[in-house]
Amino acid sequence: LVVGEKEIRAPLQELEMVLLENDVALPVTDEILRAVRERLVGTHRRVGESPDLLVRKALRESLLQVLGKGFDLLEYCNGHKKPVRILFTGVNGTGKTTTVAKVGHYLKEHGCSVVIASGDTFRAGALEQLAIHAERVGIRVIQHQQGGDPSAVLYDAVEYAGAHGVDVVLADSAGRFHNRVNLMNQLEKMKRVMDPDLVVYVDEAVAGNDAVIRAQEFAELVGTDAVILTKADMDSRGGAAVSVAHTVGKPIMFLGTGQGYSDILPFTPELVVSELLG
Amino acid sequence: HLGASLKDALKKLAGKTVVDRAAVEELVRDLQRALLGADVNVRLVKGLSEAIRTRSVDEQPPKGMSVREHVLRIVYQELIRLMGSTTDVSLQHQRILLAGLQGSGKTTTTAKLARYFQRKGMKVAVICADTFRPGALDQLSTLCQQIGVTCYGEPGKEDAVAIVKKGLAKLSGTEVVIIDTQGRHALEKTLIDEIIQINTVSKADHRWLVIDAALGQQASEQARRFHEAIDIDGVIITKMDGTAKGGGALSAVSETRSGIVFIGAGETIEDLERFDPDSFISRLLG
Ligand SMILES: Nc1nc2c(ncn2[C@@H]2O[C@H](COP(=O)(O)OP(=O)(O)OP(=O)(O)O)[C@@H](O)[C@H]2O)c(=O)[nH]1
Ligand SMILES: Nc1nc2c(ncn2[C@@H]2O[C@H](COP(=O)(O)OP(=O)(O)OP(=O)(O)O)[C@@H](O)[C@H]2O)c(=O)[nH]1
Ligand SMILES: [Mg+2]
Ligand SMILES: [Mg+2]
Repeated sequence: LVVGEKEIRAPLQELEMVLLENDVALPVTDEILRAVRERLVGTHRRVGESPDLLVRKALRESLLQVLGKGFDLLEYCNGHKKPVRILFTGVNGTGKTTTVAKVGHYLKEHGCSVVIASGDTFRAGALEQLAIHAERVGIRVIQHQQGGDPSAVLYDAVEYAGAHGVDVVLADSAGRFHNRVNLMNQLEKMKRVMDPDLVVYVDEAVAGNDAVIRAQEFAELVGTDAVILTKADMDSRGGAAVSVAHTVGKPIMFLGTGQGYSDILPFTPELVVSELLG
Repeated sequence: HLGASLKDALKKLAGKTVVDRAAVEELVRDLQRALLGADVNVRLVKGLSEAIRTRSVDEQPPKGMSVREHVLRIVYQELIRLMGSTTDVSLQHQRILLAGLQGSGKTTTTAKLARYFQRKGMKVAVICADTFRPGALDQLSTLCQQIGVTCYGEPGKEDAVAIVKKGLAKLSGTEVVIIDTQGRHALEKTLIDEIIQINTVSKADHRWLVIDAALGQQASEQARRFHEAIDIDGVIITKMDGTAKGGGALSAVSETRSGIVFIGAGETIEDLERFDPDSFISRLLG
């Protein structure tokens, strides 16, 4: 039987609702379903195979493709010249500082030595927050005074790591919005000074359609090598992972699943797809 | 104040004397896309669509009003309904409890609110009831120092409820007391129980939900849980200086049967404004 536009319309509409209700951004939902429709119309299906099942199968494959294969940070660090330099970026409140502590803890647990650069010299309480996190996970943190130049802190940390044979430098940065030109310029300068091996963009799994805009802007203005999605424990079904992966086309490294140092999970696309499609 | 695609859809109704169902349907579809793209809850969008369809067909345009103006007025009225009730901010003695998800902007908003009441000439103080987040007291007291507002907190202590009790006793002479709490979400049972206790002990006059403008479809369920726990009577949307449209906040308004009290639009203490429904709608549809 040739698959026609009409018979897949209802299953596609139903799945459109599922995706939208689970936070897959509207333009991303449109694009993914359009691609599924294009792939299916004109193809053949067996007499016993329902259009609904056919559409679900095609959508599952599409989503897996969009989500990529994750990112093995340990493999990357082991295979790279030391110190590996990683810069964390993102808008305000997404969980960057907490994530830096979690990633530091994760690396340390797996035998890597780590130093943290306290790149938020602006926000009230930022220095103390990171100092406490670093102390709790037993990682040295490089800090300058409040209001100082964040690029200088990053530079200092890389120098320190080089001089002391530290494997990985994790640089936290202040939250900032993509529509603040001066702040994005500052971040760009931080990147130039640090020359990171990886720029990791951090957003929250519960962000809606704006996740697409900001992921795009950060990728264009600063560059993104991998993504971490936090707050996945808020009962979010991972639609934002699809939105961001589709927009940036870069792997998702981890999911943040809580406020403890161990609440970090290497990203597996199959889990997200099962959550979305059952 | 409508976005381009909606203006085009409305053009199709121009010059008609009878409401054309197909034209209304096209308008509704464009409106749906604008609202969904702005994070308005899928169910709310469906409800709104149904109301517009029904009213456009059932209601007669008032004398002298064109079909196009009639439908536009219905759309506007239905959107205004989504904004919830207008909430007044009284300048009386009051205790305000802030609650919300992790990272939504509560601590910054606490300081902004303190500034707001201070500028109105009132005596104001804040209580840091966040005993969990590293540097929380440091963050809040630094912000309060900038405007010379008293910040009550107990470094090293873990019992948030006790801190609120002691803080309120100590600040009993202060006209406005604002309580900052740690971030929490619907699935954290212990923390939900804690905010219920804090609410009881504080006898808060207002319990406002602080919500990030970029929060997506999750807004509805989270707001529902907070409302069930502490009877939210107002919503503050933060980070509206980004590009997010705040559609998720409308779910919060709907779930809490309240309204939007303030908008946070920047990182500094001065960046707090009273809610303006018309500009919010323009931004939502733009
Ligand atoms: N539930 C949950 N909360 C998280 C997660 N990651 C971070 N948080 C919390 O989110 C809040 C904000 O985290 P921060 O690490 O300060 O976020 P940030 O991006 O550094 O914030 P700014 O520096 O102000 O931009 C804190 O209360 C964290 O404990 C997560 O995976 N799950
Ligand atoms: N640009 C902008 N940033 C904001 C606004 N409100 C808060 N922020 C920033 O968002 C981040 C999180 O704000 P906080 O006040 O720490 O949020 P919180 O809800 O207290 O966080 P937790 O206590 O961890 O739950 C900080 O970087 C703030 O400076 C706003 O209206 N605009
Ligand atoms: Mg931070
Ligand atoms: Mg806080």
